[in-house]
Amino acid sequence: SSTNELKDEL
Amino acid sequence: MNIFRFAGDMMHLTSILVLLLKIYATKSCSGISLKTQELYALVFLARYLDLFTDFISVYNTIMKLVFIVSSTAIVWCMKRDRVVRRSYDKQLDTFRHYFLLAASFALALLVNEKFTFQEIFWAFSIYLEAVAILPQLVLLQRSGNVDNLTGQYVFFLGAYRAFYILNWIYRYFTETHFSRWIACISGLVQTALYADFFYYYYISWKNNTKLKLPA
Repeated sequence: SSTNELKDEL
Repeated sequence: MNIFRFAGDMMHLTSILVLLLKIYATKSCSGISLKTQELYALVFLARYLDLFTDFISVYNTIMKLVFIVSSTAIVWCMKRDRVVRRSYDKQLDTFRHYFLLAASFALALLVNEKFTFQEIFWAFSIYLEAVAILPQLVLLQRSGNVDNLTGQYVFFLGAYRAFYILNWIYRYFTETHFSRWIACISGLVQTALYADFFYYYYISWKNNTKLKLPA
C-alpha cells in the first residue's frame, strides 16, 4: 500500500 | 479508527475549544504564547496538504478543516483583534521559535518516509508539532500564575498525543504492516516535554492550589 493510505490519522 | 485515537482527537479538539473559550470569554490571551499558536497553524497547514486530494472519511476531512480554521483564527485574533492583542505577553513570549522551524525542516529533509514534497512536509509537521509547545511552556514558567483555562488547554494538548501513543501501540498489535516510526518516536518526545507540566498540574489538582510552574 502507498504510504498515503497510512496517512489516515490527523 | 480505535477508541484511543478517537479519545485523542476529542482531547485535541477540547484543547482548542478551551483556548477559544478563554480568548472569547475573557477577551484576553494573557498566558498564551502566540509563537506556539503560529507553529501549530504551520503544523496543520503542512500536514493537511492532501486535504483536497486524498479523501479518507467525512470525519477526517471535517476535523482537518476545524484544526486549520481554528488555529489560523487564533493566530489572527491574537495579532489583529484590538482588544485581545492588548493582553498578549509580548515581552514574555520571547522563545526563538524560528530555530524550531529550521531544525524541524532540516530533520524532515533527512528523515522522511519518501523524498517527495508531500512526505517531507508531513514529516516536517510531525517534528514541528513535537516541539511547538516549548514557547508556551517557557511562557507559563515566566508568567508565574497560570489561569485555569490556560492550564486546562495545555493539559488536554499534552494528553491528546499520549492517547495517540496508545493508538499506535494498539495498531502495531492489530494491523499487519503498520509502522509509523516517525510519528511514534516524535509523539514520545512530544509527550515527554509535558512531563514536568503534568507533574505540577497533578500537584495543583491534588492540593487544590493554583497551578504554578517553578521558574
